[in-house]
Amino acid sequence: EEPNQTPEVIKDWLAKFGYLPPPDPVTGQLQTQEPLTKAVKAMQRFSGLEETGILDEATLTLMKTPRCSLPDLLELGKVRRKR
Amino acid sequence: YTQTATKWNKRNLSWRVRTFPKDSHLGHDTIRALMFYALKVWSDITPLNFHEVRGDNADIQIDFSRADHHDGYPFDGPGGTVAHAFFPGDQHTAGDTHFDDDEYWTFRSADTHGMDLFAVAVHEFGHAIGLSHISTAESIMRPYFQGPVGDPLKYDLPYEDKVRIWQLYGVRESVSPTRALAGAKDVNTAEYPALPALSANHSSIQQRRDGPDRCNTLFDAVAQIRGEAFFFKGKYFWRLNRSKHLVSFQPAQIHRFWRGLPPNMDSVDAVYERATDHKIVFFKGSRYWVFKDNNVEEGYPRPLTDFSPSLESVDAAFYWVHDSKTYLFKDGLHWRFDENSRRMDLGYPKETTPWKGIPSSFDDAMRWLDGAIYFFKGKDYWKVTESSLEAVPGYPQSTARDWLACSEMQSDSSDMDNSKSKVQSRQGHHDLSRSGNGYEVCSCSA
Repeated sequence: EEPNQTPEVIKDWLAKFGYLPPPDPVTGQLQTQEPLTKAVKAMQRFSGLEETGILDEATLTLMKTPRCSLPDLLELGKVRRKR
Repeated sequence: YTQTATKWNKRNLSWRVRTFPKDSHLGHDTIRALMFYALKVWSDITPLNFHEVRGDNADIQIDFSRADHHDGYPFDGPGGTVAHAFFPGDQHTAGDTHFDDDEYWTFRSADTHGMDLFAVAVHEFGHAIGLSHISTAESIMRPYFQGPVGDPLKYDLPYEDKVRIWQLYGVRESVSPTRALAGAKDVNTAEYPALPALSANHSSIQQRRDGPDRCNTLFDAVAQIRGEAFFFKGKYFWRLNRSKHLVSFQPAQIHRFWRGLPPNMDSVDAVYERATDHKIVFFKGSRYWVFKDNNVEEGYPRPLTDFSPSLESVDAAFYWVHDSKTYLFKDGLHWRFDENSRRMDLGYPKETTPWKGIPSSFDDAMRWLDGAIYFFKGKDYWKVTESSLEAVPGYPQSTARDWLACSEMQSDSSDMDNSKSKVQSRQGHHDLSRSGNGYEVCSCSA
């Protein structure tokens, strides 16, 4: 998908669990494809899915699976707090 | 994915359940006992000691909260995020553990749609004492809920989790890290809180006493949703995973899973997943509802006239990949709907379907993962393969046997549409075909 077609709910999910940094305040909501793909890949790697960077059915299904609220990648969260 | 570990400097930690679930069938004592055992899982192997206290000064404050509860981690209703806990540290919230009160919390339940409170508590207390998420599939610290973990009194942490907690706190004196923990499970448990035993009057079974018998019923609707099969009957449904295995023998309640249908709606007519946006459409009478995941969309129900002025109700609905159209059926007639243009194709309704060898009217139909279309009527189903427009020879076959994991002998009621028949226990079901000479043979169907 093109970045501007990636649903906000997906971006929110990726940011919430530490895979995607929040949008840069300077550029507003603009989000390029590269970090999104990287974030999806990181999520797939962490979850044991095939690392494609594509929001396939298995990835979306896992995103809908009930889970703990805490982020998976905490380092990103720390960077965010420093900002 | 390692990060700086935080841990408690003290070894004696107090805990308290500050708020209990509002509407849970689990009693306060059961919840406290589950918390006790979930903490004990960790203290069995590390030199940490947990003790329950009264008052507001507990290290680990346990709450059941809803939505935004002012800690920066708002809950989101059923599903989604179900719980969280704060890592050890100096902040006043350190160790606090919150469960989403909108979840259907269960204990020793066969209901796979519930959240097993013990399993989630073990995970969250792992955070409360310093463990972060880990990707290892076997770990209790994997972020996704993976179902119940068995008897709280016998639960043994995966080795991965033991090693990680030992890295933080060391090994409890009575434990050998290279030996199984058999000894730790054999201690006198008389002083421990009691947990209600799994019994015939367990709540999850009680709720379904008046539920239908999957082996002996006529289904209202059948649908393939997200690659899984759903069989609807009355207020209940059964779910089969992609491997065509029943997720649970116990039916789930439609209203507990599909949020937003009228509470007094006692059945559905037809259900299908829209190909264009993967939203799920429910039909009942002259109205329909559109769901995004398991929540109804704003503005529904809408009248069926949105589809066609001539459509008063629907028996069956499914999407046919072959021509990328949705087919709606009623009393031997069918309509063909184009999801992209949101219009019925001209020339419909028609009496003759493209598929030969199937009944003129049926209860519902769905396309399954093998590419075939399955038509369900009464207790039978017909299969039409992707490459053919004709029912496969040898059909109809038994829906209960081939889809609902029933043996022939389980379909033993004379009432064809016995929606009020009591739930049969499938464990130890008497297999009369192998009874003889005064002996009875019991078999399990799964």
